[in-house]
Amino acid sequence: MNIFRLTGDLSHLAAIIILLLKIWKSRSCAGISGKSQILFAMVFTTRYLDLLTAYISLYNTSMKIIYIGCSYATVYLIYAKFKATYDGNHDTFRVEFLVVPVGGLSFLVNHDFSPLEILWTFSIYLEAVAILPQLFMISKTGEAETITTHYLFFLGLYRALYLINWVWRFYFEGFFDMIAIVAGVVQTILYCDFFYLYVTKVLKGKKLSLPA
Amino acid sequence: EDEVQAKDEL
Repeated sequence: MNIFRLTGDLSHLAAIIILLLKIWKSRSCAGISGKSQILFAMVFTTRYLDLLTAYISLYNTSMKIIYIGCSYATVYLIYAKFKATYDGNHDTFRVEFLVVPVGGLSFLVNHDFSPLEILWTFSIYLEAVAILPQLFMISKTGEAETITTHYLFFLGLYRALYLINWVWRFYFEGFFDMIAIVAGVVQTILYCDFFYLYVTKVLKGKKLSLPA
Repeated sequence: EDEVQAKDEL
């Protein structure tokens, strides 16, 4: 464990908690893409099946349980409890165009052709593109609530910190996982446009609005 | 397939 991975995990945890509290407190999921949240629930489910087979540390196990629990709770709030506030008309990204290619790629490019490893690879590739429905929805509505931008900021920051963690681990431990690194680079690049808007607008107290 | 990396990351 290094400081970059720890702050990355805490940034990820912050994002998940911010979103869950935003929906719970405001009793509304307006502006939130339910499709992205379903994809994230799929990412955690397929990646953390090793909860049943391997014990690494209390930290590792507890964080995985928290991530899975919060992501399913978020999906539940969006599609069940606060379903009336779900903005389905703007959450129209065709997720099959993400899941099918990612599924195919995880069979073609992986470290080991075993069920757990293919599911892990699938979750890595899926996580790289899981935010697209959310970014697409913001581009369609032309704006995002400020709390939603903070959620996206911490979510994007977490994988950027992981990239530094991988540089650190390669240099000090000789560890590197090409699949995770390439997917992590793609994932972080997808946030660059948002990061620019976040820094130039939200941090200056303005609302995030895209030229519709 | 190269050897499987230890999955100690989240």
